[in-house]
Amino acid sequence: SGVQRSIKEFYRST
Amino acid sequence: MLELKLVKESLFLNVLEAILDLVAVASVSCSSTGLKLQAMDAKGVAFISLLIPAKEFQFYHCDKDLSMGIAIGDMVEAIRSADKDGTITIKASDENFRNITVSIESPECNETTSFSLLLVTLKRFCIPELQGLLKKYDACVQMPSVDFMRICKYLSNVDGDVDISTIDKGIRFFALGKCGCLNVKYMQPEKATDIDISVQAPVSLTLDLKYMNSFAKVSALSNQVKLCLSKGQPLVVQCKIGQKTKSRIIYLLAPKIKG
Repeated sequence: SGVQRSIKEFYRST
Repeated sequence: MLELKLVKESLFLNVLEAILDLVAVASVSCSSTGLKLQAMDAKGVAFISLLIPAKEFQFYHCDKDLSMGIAIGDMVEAIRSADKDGTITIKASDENFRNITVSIESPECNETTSFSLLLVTLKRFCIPELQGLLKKYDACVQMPSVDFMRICKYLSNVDGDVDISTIDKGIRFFALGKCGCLNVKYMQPEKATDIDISVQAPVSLTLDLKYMNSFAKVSALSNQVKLCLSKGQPLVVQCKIGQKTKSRIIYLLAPKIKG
């Protein structure tokens, strides 16, 4: 397992 | 004003049914060219974008661009009880932009049920234009949706995460759970088929299996599905909805970061 990222973390700057 | 009409057994409603285990409310934008639905799951891990051109509806009229938050769970629940050949009409007016009206007409046209559904306030979240983003992706896999569904079904026997990795001439699905592990290699056949695996750079993503199973439900409504992977980027799952249509659904799934 790992740390779940969120979609917002990837596109926050856009 | 917006007015759209569809039969109960339409793909649009079937798609809404299929995404309900991920999302219950959605942002719906309508213009003269068609309808766009976007929604994020409660944990913010998966994003769904659904596009239905106007001509896919039995009737479609939108004279002013509209954007509204709709509790699609409540809407689908109400429509479920309609006769399978019934006609559904959805209306939104500029004068009273606090709710939409959903009318269900029986096949014999002798019974009409209308209900008013309050619109909900949603914070809109915009993602970048995807086609441009996908040009920079490391690998794409075009495959029959039955293959994708079968693999997801295999994976569902293991409770945990799935690693999707590129391998030589194919991709690998690997899941490790409490009861054991599962390994699926999916290769590019030598003869030309409806499978197309292209890899520009090696990539491996760790993803939550429960979301993959939700994606598989919608791919049942399409012949083909396309998975796109890139290092440290969300998995993109795309499929056309139905045949001979320009309707399409796109899923984004945020990966897990190891360590």
